[in-house]
Amino acid sequence: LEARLEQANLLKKVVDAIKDLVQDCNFDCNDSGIALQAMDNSHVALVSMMLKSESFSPFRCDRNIALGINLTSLQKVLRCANSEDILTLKAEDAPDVVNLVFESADSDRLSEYDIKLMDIDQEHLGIPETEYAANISMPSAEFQKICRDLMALSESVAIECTKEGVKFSCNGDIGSGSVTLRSHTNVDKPENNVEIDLTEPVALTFSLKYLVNFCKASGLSGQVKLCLSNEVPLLVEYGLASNSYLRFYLAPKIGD
Amino acid sequence: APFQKDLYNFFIKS
Repeated sequence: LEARLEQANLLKKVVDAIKDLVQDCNFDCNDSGIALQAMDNSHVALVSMMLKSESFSPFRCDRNIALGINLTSLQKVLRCANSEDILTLKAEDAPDVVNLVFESADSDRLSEYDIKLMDIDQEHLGIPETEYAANISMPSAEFQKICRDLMALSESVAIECTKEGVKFSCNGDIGSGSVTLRSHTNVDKPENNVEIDLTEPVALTFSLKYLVNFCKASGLSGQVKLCLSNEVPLLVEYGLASNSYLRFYLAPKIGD
Repeated sequence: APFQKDLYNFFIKS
């Protein structure tokens, strides 16, 4: 494997966003890119990252390899990079280590680190292709604020999507609260758009603790996409350049 | 309170 990423910062942000949910992960490398899928310990949330080969330049992966990496270790090493550094990831066949080289774009500084790999026997889940009943795009900072605000009142949030808009509501010991968003187009600042694409009304309840955790990815993308269908896990997607993405799935709370 | 399902209820081990 040899993969050069123009911004080491991208991988750093991804790792910062997921390391409180998942600890040891396989980075599955093949000629289409670098993928990661991991569930949290309680099997309620799942992280799915895809960094497509087009996100790298150049990208070369001659044989499929799984790089088992402890994310705390990876975070430590990525913190050694300067924010504008270029990152090259390298691994040999049947590797013991993954090699990270940070290059400064405007100086001759070159730093190099090896991280020891681990054997991770990871469960892989098949996620069915789903036509979601509601697809909502909204500013990622807005979603983060809603989740944090409602978590002050309750452990869980009800997300209801109708043709009127999307309503986030909660009920707790001190009282209740709700935030409703309608479709909204801002020509000057498309990052502020709220788009709601609905085929049928949806109402689901989710744990706010996990949603707040997912929102650590807000720095990766100005917009977040929420995809919902009744009685299936919520998909929270942060789109990255070149069709790469960071996705989170969260199982709903059902019944009483 | 509603019951927290886990992902095995929805996704298949592959």
